Amino acid sequence: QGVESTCSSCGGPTMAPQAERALVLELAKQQILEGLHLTSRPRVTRPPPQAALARALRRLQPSRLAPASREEVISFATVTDSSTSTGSSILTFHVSPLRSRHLYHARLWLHALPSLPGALHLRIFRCGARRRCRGSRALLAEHQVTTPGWHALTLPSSGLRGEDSAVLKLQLDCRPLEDNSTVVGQPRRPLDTVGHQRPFLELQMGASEPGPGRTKRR
Amino acid sequence: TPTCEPETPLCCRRDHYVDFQELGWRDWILQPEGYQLNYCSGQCPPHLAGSPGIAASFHSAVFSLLKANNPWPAGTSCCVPTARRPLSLLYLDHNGNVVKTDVPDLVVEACGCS
Repeated sequence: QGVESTCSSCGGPTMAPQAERALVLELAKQQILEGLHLTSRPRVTRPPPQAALARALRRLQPSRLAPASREEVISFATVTDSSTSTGSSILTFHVSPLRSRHLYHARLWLHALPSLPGALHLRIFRCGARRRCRGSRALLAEHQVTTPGWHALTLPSSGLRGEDSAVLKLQLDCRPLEDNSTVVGQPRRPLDTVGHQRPFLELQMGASEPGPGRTKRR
Repeated sequence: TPTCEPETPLCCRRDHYVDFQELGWRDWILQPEGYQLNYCSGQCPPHLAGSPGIAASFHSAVFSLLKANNPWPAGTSCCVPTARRPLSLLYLDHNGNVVKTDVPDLVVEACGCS
């Protein structure tokens, strides 16, 4: 701060180290928020459990990480209306509206419990965000699950876009492949939908939907 | 590019490491733990204009233009970033989703005179 020390760029007086540090930290906040297109830092109201987070990140092997221009999102499901009688569950995800983004790739990760009663026939429906999955629902994919453990089910990107809602509801319909109706009592839940092995959605999105003009030109 | 020493008056790269803990942001930025916030500062006298340019020929072209016009041009040459790299971030958004994204050109790697 002495008179002899001047800024080598502008000739003005240099800053005291603490003042410079405070300025650098302020600059860092602005830079990061601008780079993430955020106006303020997110207030995370429902952080995912650390264990679930660690498992999900381990699933996305580094080799599969998206190219630089894409954004990868992992969204954990909250399970509602799970009716064990029909073996169906509703998975609700809170993601930014998919219509405004270019969705390259979507996978639903499910963890089949060791108590899996034989092979399962799984159907995944997309429900309207506001309705409770009765009546109008669109079939997205069907899969057979024959082994316990994690399963990554690819979903059609086109089927996930649609409303501008930030809530995405999927209905899981599980039925045993062999109809062993002799099973006594309630069928046990074949999929782990709570705790550290809860289902999560893996999305690869672009920064923004390619404009119609560009698509035509392409 | 030289990294700035306290007494370096010429164009150089000033390095600052910012730990996200220091910003109180470690609760939502999962990876990395911090990043290099570098910036360019220092003087660019005419004989340094265009250096270190994209190629040596760029510097000599600028230099001969300076000589051809007049020794002391009105415009000045500025100390600016000449190489940058992206920063990959893994963070939690306001819904608690995990987002992995690359912020392009965030980290200044080299500085030079325009």
